[in-house]
Amino acid sequence: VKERFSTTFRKVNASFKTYFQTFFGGGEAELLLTRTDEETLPGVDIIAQPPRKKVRTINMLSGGERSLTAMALLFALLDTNPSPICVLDEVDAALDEANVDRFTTALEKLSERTQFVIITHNRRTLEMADTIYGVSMGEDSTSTVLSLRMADIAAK
Amino acid sequence: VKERFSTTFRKVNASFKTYFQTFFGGGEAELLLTRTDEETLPGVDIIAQPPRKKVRTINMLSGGERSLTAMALLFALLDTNPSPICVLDEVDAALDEANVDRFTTALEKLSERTQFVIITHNRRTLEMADTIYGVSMGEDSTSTVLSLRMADIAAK
Amino acid sequence: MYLKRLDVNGFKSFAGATSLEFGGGVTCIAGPNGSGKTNVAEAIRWVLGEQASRVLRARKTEDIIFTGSAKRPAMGMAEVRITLDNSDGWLPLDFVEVVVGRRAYRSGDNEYYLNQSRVRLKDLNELFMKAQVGQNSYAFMGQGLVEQVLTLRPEDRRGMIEEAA
Amino acid sequence: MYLKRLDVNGFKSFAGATSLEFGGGVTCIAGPNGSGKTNVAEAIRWVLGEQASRVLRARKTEDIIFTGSAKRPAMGMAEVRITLDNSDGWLPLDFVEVVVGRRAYRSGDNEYYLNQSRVRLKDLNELFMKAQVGQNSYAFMGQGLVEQVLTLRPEDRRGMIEEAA
Ligand SMILES: Nc1ncnc2c1ncn2[C@@H]1O[C@H](COP(=O)(O)OP(=O)(O)OP(=O)(O)O)[C@@H](O)[C@H]1O
Ligand SMILES: Nc1ncnc2c1ncn2[C@@H]1O[C@H](COP(=O)(O)OP(=O)(O)OP(=O)(O)O)[C@@H](O)[C@H]1O
Ligand SMILES: [Mg+2]
Ligand SMILES: [Mg+2]
Repeated sequence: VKERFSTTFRKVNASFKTYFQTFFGGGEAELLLTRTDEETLPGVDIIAQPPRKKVRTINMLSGGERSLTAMALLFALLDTNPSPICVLDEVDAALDEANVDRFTTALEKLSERTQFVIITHNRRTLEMADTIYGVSMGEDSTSTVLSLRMADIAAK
Repeated sequence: VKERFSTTFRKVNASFKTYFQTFFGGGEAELLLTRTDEETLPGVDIIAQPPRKKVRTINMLSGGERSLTAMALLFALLDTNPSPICVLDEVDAALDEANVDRFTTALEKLSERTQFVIITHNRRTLEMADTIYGVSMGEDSTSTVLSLRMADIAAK
Repeated sequence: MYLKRLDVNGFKSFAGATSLEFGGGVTCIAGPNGSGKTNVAEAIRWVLGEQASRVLRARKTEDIIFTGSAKRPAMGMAEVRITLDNSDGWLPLDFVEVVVGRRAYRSGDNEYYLNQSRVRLKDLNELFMKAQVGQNSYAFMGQGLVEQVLTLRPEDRRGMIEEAA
Repeated sequence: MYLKRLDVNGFKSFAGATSLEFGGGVTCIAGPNGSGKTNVAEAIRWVLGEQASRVLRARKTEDIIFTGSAKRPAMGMAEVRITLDNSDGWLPLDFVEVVVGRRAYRSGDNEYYLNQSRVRLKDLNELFMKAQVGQNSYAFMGQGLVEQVLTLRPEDRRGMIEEAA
């Protein structure tokens, strides 16, 4: 088991670094095993350093930088061991337009192996979807679902 | 002191109800004093029920409904005892377009007595501002600030 | 394996029979605040066996059954069915199409179905564990929980990596 | 009382002397992720006497001083000055304009100024408490903290109401 963990850890770490550099256009990111005594298993720490900045701990990142770093880790896990289905609920809320584009580009590539269900308010994310559902609350406080095309959204 | 607390509590409660009904177009909201023994002071619970819905506890509200309820409480506190300055950092992130409009309308009215500094990515919120500053990160990883007009934002 | 169809009836704000067809690739769900988007994500997790009240925003089974509104009476049962395309044999079953169902009653009883026959929760969990569609996996990111990945304790993050092993 | 001007130099990502003029009404701050918007909000709270490391995202005084970058050396001091219009006499001082300043050095020392003369933090806190511009007040809502108002324990929410009394 230890053997499998360390192979997976290396793969996730390498992929995390790649996604981070794609999202931030450079910089450094790394997963570190925390040192422990013989008994307990090591934990995993995150180092994330946007390009041209000195910050290294994740609590000094901005709100959007934190979301992007979290997505880089999630995508690294999906990349290393693809799950057939992935459901994301408004993960793009804190991202600016340029970062939403980087996020959706990476998503498009991963969607070849993983099916995504994405809840979003963001027009740019909706534009890259294959299928869009609109949910609305009726007068009787029940939800109804309608299949939409992008043209319907734009008109709203 | 107890006297002052209960007068303030009644005012905040009444104002909270009004803001909630303005934001949700109806429904019920209330602050309740938790029952305690003689020794300890009571705490404050929140009941929030959007119109035509049966839900009463705040943990069954949606993400956007929670943001809106929190803003109704904050505005009630500002209304009851205006603070000269109020700084809000991306409080509109979870709101849909219709709710952003309700939020900014209430903000406009409060800004007669309170000065607001609002950090936002939301175009509709920017449109109601008196002054807009754009912050950007230069090649040397330092922040610079530029005064903007709405026309500059639209062009971006 | 991929999600083909989701049928929801009586789960949270879905009072009538509602269904969503999914293709491969990316499906987006949009709509105003409080319209029921997160309820759709929770229906998917619920039918796959999710039990945690924190994830479902429900303290007891009853909370996920349509509680009624001014115009519509409360329902006695919630049912969600999910149709999975298994032509790639991802799920260790001999079916090309697998329908998983879950029902809950106000009494607190839950029933689980696999291709129309009743099974135990334990059977479903074993099936999904083998197929890497686990409940606690990184593949479900709830609303407002993006930060959680970063604020986990180091040993919990190790758990996420172990899942990917 | 209202904010007229904010001068920042060496505080977090503001390496050069930067100033923002504020009118009454609403001032919005926009810009890409990581550009320094929240740092502006923190500069305002810092100069008004904020000490909590959780609010400033800094474990020690040094963390709020510009740490340098590939192209610019680190600075030895952070300074923020805020000019307040006091023509309505909101602050119990005989000045129409009040300038509050704070400096911090890598040694961990902090200096506080009121209209160019040095004061103690205690003096500033007393002044702002009387004028309802308290540090822990509801008037500052940090990024991602909208939910916090709802998840506070009942006795903490009581604290918010007491502040408004
Ligand atoms: N002491 C410091 N010296 C230099 N840079 C710093 C310092 N402290 C923080 N920073 C930088 O400031 C940036 C964060 O800025 P801030 O949190 O204000 O961004 P933001 O504009 O609010 O972004 P978002 O839209 O993502 O919330 C970080 O990238 C960090 O590198
Ligand atoms: N058992 C139930 N019966 C009826 N309605 C319910 C039940 N449980 C939750 N709801 C309703 O569902 C609504 C929440 O829906 P949901 O959280 O899916 O919204 P959302 O579309 O995700 O909104 P947001 O964009 O704000 O996140 C609440 O308003 C609540 O009243
Ligand atoms: Mg939601
Ligand atoms: Mg920010």
